[in-house]
Amino acid sequence: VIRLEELKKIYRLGSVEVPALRGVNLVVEPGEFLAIMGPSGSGKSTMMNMLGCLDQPTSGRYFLDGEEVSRLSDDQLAAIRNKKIGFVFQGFNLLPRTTALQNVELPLLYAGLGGRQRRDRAVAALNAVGLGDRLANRPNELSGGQQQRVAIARALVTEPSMMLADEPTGNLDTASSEEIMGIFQRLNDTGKTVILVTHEHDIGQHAKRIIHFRDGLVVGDEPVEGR
Amino acid sequence: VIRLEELKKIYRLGSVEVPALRGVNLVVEPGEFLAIMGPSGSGKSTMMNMLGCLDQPTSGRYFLDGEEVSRLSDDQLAAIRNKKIGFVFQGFNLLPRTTALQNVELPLLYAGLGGRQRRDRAVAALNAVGLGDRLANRPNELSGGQQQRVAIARALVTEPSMMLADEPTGNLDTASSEEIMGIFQRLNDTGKTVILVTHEHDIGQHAKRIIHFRDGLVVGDEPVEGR
Ligand SMILES: Nc1ncnc2c1ncn2[C@@H]1O[C@H](COP(=O)(O)OP(=O)(O)OP(=O)(O)O)[C@@H](O)[C@H]1O
Ligand SMILES: Nc1ncnc2c1ncn2[C@@H]1O[C@H](COP(=O)(O)OP(=O)(O)OP(=O)(O)O)[C@@H](O)[C@H]1O
Ligand SMILES: [Mg+2]
Ligand SMILES: [Mg+2]
Repeated sequence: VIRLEELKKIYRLGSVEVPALRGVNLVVEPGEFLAIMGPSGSGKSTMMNMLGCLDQPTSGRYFLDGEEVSRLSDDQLAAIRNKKIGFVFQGFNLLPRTTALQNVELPLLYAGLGGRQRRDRAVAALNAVGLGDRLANRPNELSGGQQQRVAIARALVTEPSMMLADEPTGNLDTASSEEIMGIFQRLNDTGKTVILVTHEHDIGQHAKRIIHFRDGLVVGDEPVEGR
Repeated sequence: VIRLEELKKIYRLGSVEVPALRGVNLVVEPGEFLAIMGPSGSGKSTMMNMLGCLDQPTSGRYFLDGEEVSRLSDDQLAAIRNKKIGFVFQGFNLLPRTTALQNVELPLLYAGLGGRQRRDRAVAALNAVGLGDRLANRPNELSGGQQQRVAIARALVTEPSMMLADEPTGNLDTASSEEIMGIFQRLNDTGKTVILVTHEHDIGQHAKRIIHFRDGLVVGDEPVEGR
């Protein structure tokens, strides 16, 4: 479902160049469950932004379901982001002045669902992450881990075929993390592709394959034992 | 150095009340190294805000170095926050339009240091967390873990007698986390009090005492073996 060929990303800040991705090659089949691990600043979030069609590479090619993403129009990219992909951002990216419920309903507006249906699906997603009693709260009225779970619910609510989650348990205690990994496992059991970035070894062990990043390159790729 | 007596915090949102702290009692001697652990939403960040003089309790008392904090004036509280306490926020709270260097220099402005001295100390702090080559970058040009490290450098730069860090390694790989814990250990070796919130068991083991939170109360308090 995913093919990356010599993907490069260079950020330019004035005269300084930061080579965030230096030639990433990766093939992911539909239904896989990947964990991406590596040092801070090694390019993991940058690659996730490429996979999520949120940013374009400087060079190299990204094929998603056989189509080369850089050839697609803005409208086609927006449709892919909304229909195919669920994205949990490392920094959550919640709308600060809207409630948890409204934040989770938002992707369903683009999907063209009616008000009643949007609300029911958003409530179900928030219940699934244990926040059914916090629907009316805004992000600044929620703990760090609660905000993270609202971001996860928002990524789940469109029932995407590919889930991309950047450090989804970074602010969660062990019990909440296990619940979230259970949700991702159930997604994967229904055939959805799950790719998550994590720095925690225990969380990585929930995946079936681990990709190791270092300095903008893939330096390791191994199956998880017993999975 | 710290005494909390029946500390309570109730957030009121319209007619709904959220009892974030339900009667916390705690005594911390100078030079201790504490880890605070507990489920998402159990009140850890709320308590850290009390300790950091960033918020006042609904009832109960907080004594810091023998003075009751709720009796102090705004000016006295601002002086304490700036001179005595270093605070690493769970959400970093960096100024988005200013560089890493400027973000780290900011607390030193209140301390009345001259331009040259501020710069030297900020550069040293950023070097200590491995970001010496990113001084001119703004937060949105930095990875999640790099932003977290800028927030840590900012808390260190005033050489506070008490370091409060809320999930300081939540976005850091193992190697970077070990470096940060090394910095906190060296602080503690010079007699500074260190209190950090973490959800990771391995990080908690770097402390000398672990406080367990659940539903707004302290439910456990034990020494770390071998420390
Ligand atoms: N400004 C606020 N208004 C209303 N409720 C709040 C506010 N801030 C926090 N809360 C609530 O108080 C409770 C405790 O929050 P707190 O942030 O202290 O939890 P925490 O232990 O730090 O959680 P986490 O591990 O997820 O960061 C939570 O239920 C939270 O939703
Ligand atoms: N908008 C940007 N402008 C300039 N440089 C950037 C930008 N975004 C990221 N970078 C740089 O690109 C490199 C890779 O960043 P990225 O966010 O992908 O790292 P990461 O592996 O996700 O790190 P972390 O584990 O800390 O989240 C870093 O050196 C970072 O500073
Ligand atoms: Mg990242
Ligand atoms: Mg918190």
